[in-house]
Amino acid sequence: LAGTGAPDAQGPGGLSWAVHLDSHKGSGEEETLEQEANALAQAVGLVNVGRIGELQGHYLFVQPAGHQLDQQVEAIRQQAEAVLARHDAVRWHSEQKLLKRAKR
Amino acid sequence: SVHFNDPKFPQQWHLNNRQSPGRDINVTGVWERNVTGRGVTVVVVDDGVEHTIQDIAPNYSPEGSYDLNSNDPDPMPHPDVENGNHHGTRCAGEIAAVPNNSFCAVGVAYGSRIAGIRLLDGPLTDSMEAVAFNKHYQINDIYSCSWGPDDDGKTVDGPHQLGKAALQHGVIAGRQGFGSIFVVASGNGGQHNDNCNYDGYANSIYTVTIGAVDEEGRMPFYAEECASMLAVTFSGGDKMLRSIVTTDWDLQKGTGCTEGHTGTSAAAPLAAGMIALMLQVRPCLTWRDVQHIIVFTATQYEDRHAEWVTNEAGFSHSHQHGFGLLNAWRLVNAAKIWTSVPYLASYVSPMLKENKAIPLSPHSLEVLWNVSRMDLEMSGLRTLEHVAVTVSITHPRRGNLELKLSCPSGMMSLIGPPRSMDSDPNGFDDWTFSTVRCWGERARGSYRLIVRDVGDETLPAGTLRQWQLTLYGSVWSAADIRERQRLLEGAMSGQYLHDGFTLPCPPGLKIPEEEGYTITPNTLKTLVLVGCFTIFWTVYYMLEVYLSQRNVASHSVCRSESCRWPQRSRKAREEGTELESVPLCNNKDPDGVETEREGPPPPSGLLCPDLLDQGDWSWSQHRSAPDCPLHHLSPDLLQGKEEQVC
Repeated sequence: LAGTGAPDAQGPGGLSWAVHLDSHKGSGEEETLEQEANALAQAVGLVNVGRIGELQGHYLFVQPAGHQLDQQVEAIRQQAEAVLARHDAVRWHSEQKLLKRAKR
Repeated sequence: SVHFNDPKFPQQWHLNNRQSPGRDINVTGVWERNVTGRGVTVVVVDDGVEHTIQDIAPNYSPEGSYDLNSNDPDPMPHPDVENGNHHGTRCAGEIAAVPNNSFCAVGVAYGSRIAGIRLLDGPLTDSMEAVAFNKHYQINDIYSCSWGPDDDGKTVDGPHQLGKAALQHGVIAGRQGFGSIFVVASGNGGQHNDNCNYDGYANSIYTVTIGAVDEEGRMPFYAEECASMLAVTFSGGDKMLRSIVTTDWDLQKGTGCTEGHTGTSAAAPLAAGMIALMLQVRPCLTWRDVQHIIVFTATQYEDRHAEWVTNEAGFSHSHQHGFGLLNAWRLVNAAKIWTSVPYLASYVSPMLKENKAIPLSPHSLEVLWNVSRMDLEMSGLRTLEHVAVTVSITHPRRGNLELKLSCPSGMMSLIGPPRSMDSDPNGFDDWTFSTVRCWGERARGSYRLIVRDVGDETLPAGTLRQWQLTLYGSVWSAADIRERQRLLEGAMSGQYLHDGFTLPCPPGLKIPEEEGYTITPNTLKTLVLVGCFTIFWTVYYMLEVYLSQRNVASHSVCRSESCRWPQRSRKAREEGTELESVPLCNNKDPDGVETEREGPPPPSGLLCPDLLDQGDWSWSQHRSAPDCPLHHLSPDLLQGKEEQVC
């Protein structure tokens, strides 16, 4: 995942959101989306750590590094959900939860 | 005629069963014809791959590999206290262990390249799965996944939004547009009456779902049944039966070799290896071609517990064994002459709102949807591949529900069997079940969903809120399918399995991948430290040069005292080994002879800063300065003690 190791971002254990942005037609689409993702992440108080693999228009926003109290974490969560839910460019978003997978 | 010096090869019964002839994957004849997976890359998505071990190293593909747990390109497993991260290495060995290196074992596709994606050794999210499924998807052809949601008989889970999108994207854009091949293990929840239709990876139309059978061809105690299973191959059984012998890691308690690899985890990589053999002989097989070839070539065999049913198109399927045992010889021969199936056609019914109560067994709720000729006209869909049903059901105890689906032919699939351990009170919320049992059958006609409650009267009745039918298939007619079956059977003699026979392949698409390696924080820190040190050293050196030159400028000549270099060794000069240096203070020449104060100027090697290009000071350090009069040297340097040169 491009950028999950960004120095100012938390790893998969912290709060994170996958966000699908509406794509734009024309050249430079990727750059435009990237800039839009950066701006949106900043507005939410998160860090855009980059596109999710090969999925165009999908970005991962993570909570900035640092220890937060449970109340602060909840506030960040609510704020992020609220902003992402009402933003016009956001087609879909989902908080990333830990999955349980077993070797067989 | 196949002989290898690998010490455990004779025990690899799944490759060549001498004890019970025929109970193996039938691969040796394929190897004899130089079909070994050459040119194909298989990636094991798991807990890492010890790629330095002798059986893996020569076939290892660093280009296809990545570590998503540490976010770096090296998928080397990290030992843990439970000695548990050998899983990916074992799977990799089954696929591509190098033969004839006197080390452990041989892989099914020992000529293929093997990559690793480390994913299962840390916190895992939907986005990480999505990245894994498309990682290096123009390099990796086959993704082997021997893992999945918990097989505890009560979990209903599978790829989430991003994982689903990545699987779909992989089959569209992966492998130059021919589609990534995703092989998944069906699950080990047999003891808990689990079923692989509750596993969204196994249930997905984009994956090849592989189950296990033991050496005797029976379903092992751990194996799960499901209607979406495509085929089975060998693995370990109970204690009396042999497990899979394969390469292992040599970290911690590992010896580099194991005779105890088992579970559906051991079966899926064998299938991945066999698919690699298919792709060598026909690289342009699409993801759907691979599924079709498996359906057409898997072999039904005698097993009275399996409840084989033959469908309208002549394919036999069992919930235990899918379409049967994978056979490398049949797969490769079929692949060699296979021309691509028509485009994928699909049909989606409207969302069918029911809101009907689900009665207790032996009664059942039956809902029906008729797919007409008109409905299919737009897509051209005529014969079926996967049939999927998405349901929303409320029920106080999910595990009491039983769901069956009947295709127009009457072919019945148990898409959602009851599970005694599943007491989830939330029912199903848009869960998609699928079946492959109607493969090749006509798409037109009536589909029946039959739901019943096998619990008792103590709980309130559940409700089927809504359901939706999705059909996948192609424009192939029943006659087309029969013709292809006939064609394949004619190729099973091996007559086309030589280099002289090659069907043309369309060129693949050029699809760019995301940028490769991103710098990790540790690398970044190191680079910053090195950078800081370099800048500091540069500034210091420039300052030193500047100050010394300022002195030169203020004292334009060497005054009366001549400044002399120590005499250099004649031998060194002649041999050209003389080092250039700017002596600051020296009272002896290199030979230890005291330097005379009076004497001839040195022939060369004298740094003359004020005569050199000021802007090229670094250049001046590495080249002999032109001869220059000594009076150009700083008087500071000329001053000194009696015996000092400068």
